[in-house]
Amino acid sequence: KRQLFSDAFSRVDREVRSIFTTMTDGAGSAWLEIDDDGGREDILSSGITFMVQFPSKPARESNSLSGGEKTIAAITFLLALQSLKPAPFYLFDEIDAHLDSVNTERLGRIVRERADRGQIIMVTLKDALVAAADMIYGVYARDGVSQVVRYRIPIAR
Amino acid sequence: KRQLFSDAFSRVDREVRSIFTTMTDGAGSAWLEIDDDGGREDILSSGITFMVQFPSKPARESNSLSGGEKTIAAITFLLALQSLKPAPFYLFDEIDAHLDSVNTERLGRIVRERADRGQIIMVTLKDALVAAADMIYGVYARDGVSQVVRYRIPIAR
Amino acid sequence: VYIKRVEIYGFKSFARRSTVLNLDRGLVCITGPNGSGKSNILDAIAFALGENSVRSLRVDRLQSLIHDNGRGAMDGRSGEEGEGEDGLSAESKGDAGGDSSNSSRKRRAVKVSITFDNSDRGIPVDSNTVTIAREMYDNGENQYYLNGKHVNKSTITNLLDVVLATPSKLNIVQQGMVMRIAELNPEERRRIIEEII
Amino acid sequence: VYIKRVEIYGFKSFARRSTVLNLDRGLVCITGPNGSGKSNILDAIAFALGENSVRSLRVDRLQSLIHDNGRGAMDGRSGEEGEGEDGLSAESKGDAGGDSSNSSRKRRAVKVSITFDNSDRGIPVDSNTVTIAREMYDNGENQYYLNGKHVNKSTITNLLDVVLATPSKLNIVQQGMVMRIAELNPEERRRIIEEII
Ligand SMILES: Nc1ncnc2c1ncn2[C@@H]1O[C@H](COP(=O)(O)OP(=O)(O)OP(=O)(O)O)[C@@H](O)[C@H]1O
Ligand SMILES: Nc1ncnc2c1ncn2[C@@H]1O[C@H](COP(=O)(O)OP(=O)(O)OP(=O)(O)O)[C@@H](O)[C@H]1O
Ligand SMILES: [Mg+2]
Ligand SMILES: [Mg+2]
Repeated sequence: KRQLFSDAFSRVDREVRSIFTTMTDGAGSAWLEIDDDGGREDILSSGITFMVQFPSKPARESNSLSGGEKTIAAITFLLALQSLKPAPFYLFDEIDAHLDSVNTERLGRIVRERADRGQIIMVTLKDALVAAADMIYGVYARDGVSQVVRYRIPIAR
Repeated sequence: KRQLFSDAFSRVDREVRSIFTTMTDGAGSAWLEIDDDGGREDILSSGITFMVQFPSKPARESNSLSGGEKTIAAITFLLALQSLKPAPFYLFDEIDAHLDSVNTERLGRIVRERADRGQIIMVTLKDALVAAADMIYGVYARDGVSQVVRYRIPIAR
Repeated sequence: VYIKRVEIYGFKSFARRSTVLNLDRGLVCITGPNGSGKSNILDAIAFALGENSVRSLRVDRLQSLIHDNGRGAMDGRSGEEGEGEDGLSAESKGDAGGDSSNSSRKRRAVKVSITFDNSDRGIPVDSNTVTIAREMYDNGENQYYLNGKHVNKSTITNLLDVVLATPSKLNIVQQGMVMRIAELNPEERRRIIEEII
Repeated sequence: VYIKRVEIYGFKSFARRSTVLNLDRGLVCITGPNGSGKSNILDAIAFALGENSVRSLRVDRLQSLIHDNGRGAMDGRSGEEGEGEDGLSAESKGDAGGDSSNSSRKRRAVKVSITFDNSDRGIPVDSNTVTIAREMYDNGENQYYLNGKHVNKSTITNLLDVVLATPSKLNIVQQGMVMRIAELNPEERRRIIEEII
C-alpha cells in the first residue's frame, strides 16, 4: 500500500514538472512535495504541497498565487492526474476567464496538446482559444430558447 | 419602522429599474419584489426577490441567470444601493471576467457614468474598459516585486 | 472512449424538441454570447451522468431544470411542434405523442442522452457505442436508459467509474471554479490521489 | 470623500520601501499581467481599513502578508536600500533606521496608509484630508494611526462606517466573487437594505 501510494505520487509529480515546464518553455518549474517532515512521518498520512515557480519569480505554494497563476497551476495538476487514470473527456467552463494574453496562450498550447490524446470540451469567450479548436459549436438564444450551430475547422491547420 | 423600510425599498427598486434600463438601452428591465404574498405577510419579515429581464428573453430571478448575466445583475443591485447611502469609493477586481463584448460595453457605460459621481477603482485585463478610464495604473513584477506606473489619459476624450 | 453525441430535450434553455451536438475527439470549443446556453450544455451532460446536486446543476430544485420559457408559463406546446429533427429514439416517441393517452399525470419533461464512442472498449460493455440516457418527468421521477434499455441508476454508476476521472468529478470544471483546484489543502490533494489508485 | 493616495510598504509583493499611488475621483483602472500585484493593491486598502479575515486577505495567516521574496528568505535588507522615495512620515523613520537600537524584537514589517480627500467633510473629522494607517510588526502586533496619531482600532471602525457602503463591505468586490451578489437569497437581500437604513 505504501509502495502503491509512493509510485502514484512520483508519477503525478513527474507529470506536473513536465506539463509546467512545457507551458512556460522551460523558464518556470512546478513540483509536488510530501509533507512527511523528511521521512519522520508516515507517508500514508502526510499531506501533499504543490510548489509553483513562475518565470523570474520565487517559488510559492499554489495557495498563495494570484488568480491567473492559480488557474495555470490548477490545470497543470488536473492534467497530471491523467498519468494515474486517463479521463475519457474533460469539460472546462470558461477556465480562461482570469488569464492575461501570455497565460491564455500557454493554456491554449497545453489544451491543444492534451486534446490530441483524448477529448476536451471547452466553453470559452476568447477568439485565441476558439482558433485552436478542431471543432466549434456556436450557441445562441432566440426568444430565450438555445440553438446550436456547428462549424468545421478547415483541416488545413 | 415599517415606513422607513418601505421607503428604502422603493428607492432601491426605482434605481434598479433605471440602471438596468439605461444599461440595456431600454430593451431590458429589472425590478425588486417584496415576497409579502400580496400584502398578507408583514413586510418587515418578507424577503426581496430580484427579477431581471434581458432583451428578448423572459424575465427570470437573478439566481437562475447565466454567469455573465449574473455579473450585470449584481452590479445593477450594488450601484442601486447608492440611493440609500452613497459609497465614497468602489473597489472592483476583474468583475468583467465572464462578460462577452456586448455586456462588457454595457458595464463600461454604467461604470463610466457612475464614476462621475464618486470614485471607482477597477482592476481589469480588458483594453475596452481601460480605454474608458480617467486614470490608469499599470502594475508589473520585477523579480517577484511589484512596481506601479501611472498613465494620465489625454483629456481630449 | 469519448463523447460522440449529446442529445438535449427540454433541459433548461433547450426547448422540448431534440437538440443534437455531434462531437469528435480532440478539442471542441463551445462559444457564444452571455446567456445563450453554453453552461447549460455542460450541465446537461452532468445531469445525464447522474448529477443530482442542485448546487452543481445551478438550480434551487430539480424541477427548475424543466424548460420554462416565460415566468411560470410552461410553454409545453410551442416547443414540441416540429422545429428541428426530433432525434429521440423510438422508445420515447410514444411518450412525446401520447400525452393525452397516458392516464397518469406523468409527462416526460426532460431528456438528455449521451453516446460514447467505445471502440476501445474502455467502458465494460461489448458494443462500439454506449448510450446513457436520463429522463425526468414533471412529477420529479427519473428513469435511466443504457443502450435503449431501462436500467436502474446503480448500473450507470458502475459504468461512470470509468468515465469520470475521479469520484469527485475533477474532469468537470464548472464556471468560476477553476481557481479552487489550486487552493486545495495538502490533505485534500493527497485524498484525490488516493481516490484514484 | 474619495481615496487620494495609497502608500504600501512591505505588504505582500510590495517591497519594504514605499510604493505610492496618487489617485483622483472618477474611474481609475488598474491593469497588468497575471501575478503583477493588482489584487494585492486592493488587499492593501482592505488591510488598512481594518480587514482581519485571512480568507478575504487571501493568506493562510496574517504573517503571510509580510513581503517575502524567496521561499522563506526574508530579504529585509535588499528591499530597504534606497530604491524609491521612502515616503513614510517622520514618526516611523526612526523605526526603519533603528532596528538594532530597538531592544524588543519588534520590527515594523508592513505598513499601508490611505489618505482620503475630506473636503466635503463626509468623514466626521475637521480636516481637508484624513489619513488612516495600519502597521503590522513581525511579531503579529498591529498599530493604527489617524492623521499621524496612534489610535486604537475602535476609533477607526467608527470612521469606517462612513467609508464602507455597508457593514458587509459590499463596495469591495473581490476577484471571482461578483456573481455571488446575484445569488443572494431573498432574506439576505432584505438584510442588506436593513443594514444600511
Ligand atoms: N428552466 C429553464 N428554462 C429556460 N431557460 C432557463 C432555464 N434555466 C436557466 N435558463 C436560462 O438559460 C440561459 C442560459 O444559461 P447558461 O448559464 O447556459 O448561459 P451561458 O451561455 O453559459 O452564459 P455565460 O456566458 O453568461 O456564462 C440563462 O439566460 C438562464 O436564465
Ligand atoms: N507575502 C508575499 N511576499 C511576496 N509576494 C507575495 C506575497 N504574497 C503573495 N505574493 C505574490 O504576489 C503576486 C501577485 O499577486 P496578485 O494576486 O496581486 O496578482 P494579480 O496582479 O492580481 O494577478 P491576476 O491577474 O492573476 O489576478 C503573486 O505572484 C503572489 O504569489
Ligand atoms: Mg456560462
Ligand atoms: Mg488578481
